[in-house]
Amino acid sequence: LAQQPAAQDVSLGVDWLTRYGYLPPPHPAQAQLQNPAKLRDAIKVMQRFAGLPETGILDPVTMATMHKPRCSLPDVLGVAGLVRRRR
Amino acid sequence: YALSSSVWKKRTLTWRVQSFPQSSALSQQTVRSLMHHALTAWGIESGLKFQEMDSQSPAEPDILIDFARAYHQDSYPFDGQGGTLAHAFFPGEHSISGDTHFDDEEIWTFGSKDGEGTDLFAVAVHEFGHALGLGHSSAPDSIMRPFYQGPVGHPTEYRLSQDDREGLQQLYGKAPQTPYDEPTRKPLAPPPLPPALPPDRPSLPVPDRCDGNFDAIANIRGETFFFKGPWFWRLQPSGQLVSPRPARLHRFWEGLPAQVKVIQAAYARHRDGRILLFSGSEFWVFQDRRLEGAARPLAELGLPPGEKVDAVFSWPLNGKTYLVQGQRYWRYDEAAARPDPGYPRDLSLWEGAPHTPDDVTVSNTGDTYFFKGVYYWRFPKGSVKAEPDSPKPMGPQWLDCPAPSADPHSPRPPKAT
Repeated sequence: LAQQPAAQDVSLGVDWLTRYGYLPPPHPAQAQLQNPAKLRDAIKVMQRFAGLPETGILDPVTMATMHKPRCSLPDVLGVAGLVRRRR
Repeated sequence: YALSSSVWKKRTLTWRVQSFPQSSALSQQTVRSLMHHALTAWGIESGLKFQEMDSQSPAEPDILIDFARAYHQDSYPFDGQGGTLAHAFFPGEHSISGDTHFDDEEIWTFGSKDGEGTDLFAVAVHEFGHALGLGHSSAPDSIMRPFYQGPVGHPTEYRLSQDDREGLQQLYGKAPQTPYDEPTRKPLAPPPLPPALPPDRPSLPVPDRCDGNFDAIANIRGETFFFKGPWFWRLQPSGQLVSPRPARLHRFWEGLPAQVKVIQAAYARHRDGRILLFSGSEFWVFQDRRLEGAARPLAELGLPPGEKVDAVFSWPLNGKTYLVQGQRYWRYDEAAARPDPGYPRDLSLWEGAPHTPDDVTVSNTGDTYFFKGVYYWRFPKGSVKAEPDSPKPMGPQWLDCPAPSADPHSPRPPKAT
C-alpha cells in the first residue's frame, strides 16, 4: 500500500499544481474541496512533464521535484496561461 | 509540444539586453553572445531572423531581456536562488509580449562543468521558445520541459530536438531549403564567446568566509570585497552578501593573469575610479572589471625595489593613498604621482591599530577599518585613534557569521600596538 502523503504535503502540492496550471485556480467566492480523482489526474500530468512514473501519488520524489528549479510559466496552458497572455 | 496560440506576424524580430546580471561572473559581452546563440537556435529551424538593437536606440525591441530580482513590475516576482529561474511572455501586440526575464539572484554560468550554477544558455533557449509562442513540453528531449535539466552543450553547436522543431514549425513554417531562398545579407556577427572556463571544483576547495584571515579587503564603489586566495566575497552597501558562496577571482577580474593566485591588497583610486589589485611586487589597474595594460611594478608608486604591499587605502580626509607593508607605511600623493617625503613611517601612528594588518579600508561613512584575523578595528571618520571597544569580531558585523566562541582553543585577538 502506498503511504498517504502528509496533509501539509497535499496542501503544498495543491498550491504548486494550481500555480503551474494543472488544477484550476480556486473560485474566490466559494470554498473548494479537491476531487481526489482530479487531483490524482493533475499529479499524473505533472509527473509526465517531470519525466517521473505516472502514479498520481504525491510521493517523496514528486514532492522533491516540485522544489526543483524551473521556468515560472505554467505547464498547462489552460486558464492560468490565458490569464498570463491577457496581461 | 504545446502551442500558446499566439504568434509573431513578422519574420524579423528585434531584441536587446536591457539589464545584465549584477553579480554573475559572465561579462556583458558573454551574456549578449549567449542570447544571440539561443535565438539563433530557433531561427535556424524556422527562418526567423533576430536583430540585436543598439542600446542607444530609442525604439523598443520585440524581445526585451532583463535580469531582475524579486518583484520586478510584471506581477510575476522571482524568488531568489533556486525555485523559479526565468519567464517570458508569449507573442502579441502588448509591449511586454516577447519580453524575457531572468532571476538575477541565480548563479548564472556558461560552460561550467561541475554542476554549479545554472547554465544561462540552456535557460535562454527555453525562454525564447516561450517568447516565440511555445508552451511547455513533456517530451524527454525537449528544451521546453519546464524543469531545468542542466547545460545543453556549446552554444555554437546546439540544435533543437525534433519535438521543439516541430512545435516551432507549426507556428512559423520551416527555414528556407534552397540557396535561392536564403537572405542576401548576412546578419551582424555576434560578440565572440569566451572559451568555457574550467570548473570551480574539484581542485579548489571553497574557503569558509567565517575563518577570516583575508588576503585583502577593499571598498570598491560602495561594496566591500573580501579576497581570499583565488576567491572573493562581495558585501553590498545594504550589508547583505551578494552570495554566501565566493566568486572566482579570474572569472570576475577579466585579464588578471592566471598565475596570480592571491590579491594582497586592493583599492579604488580616488582620482579616476580605477581599481588597483596588488600581488607580490606588482599591481594591475582595472577599469570596472577589465584589465588595463600589463602588470606594473610597485616601483611605479615610488616604493623601493623588493617591497610588496599588504594593505592599501585612500583616506578621504586628505585624498592621499596609504600603502602599508608590515609595520610601515608610505603616503602616496596621487596628484604628484610620488610618495610624500619622510616615508615610510611606523604604523603605530594609527593609535590602537593591529600589528601588520591584513588590510585597511574606508567605509561608505568615512570610518577607517583595520582588519586582522577575524577582528576589525574602527577608526572614526578623520581620526587616527581606534575606538576604545576595538577590536570586534568581523563575522557578525560584516559576513553573516557567528561571533568567534570563547573557546580557549579559538584564536585570540591579536594585541594592538
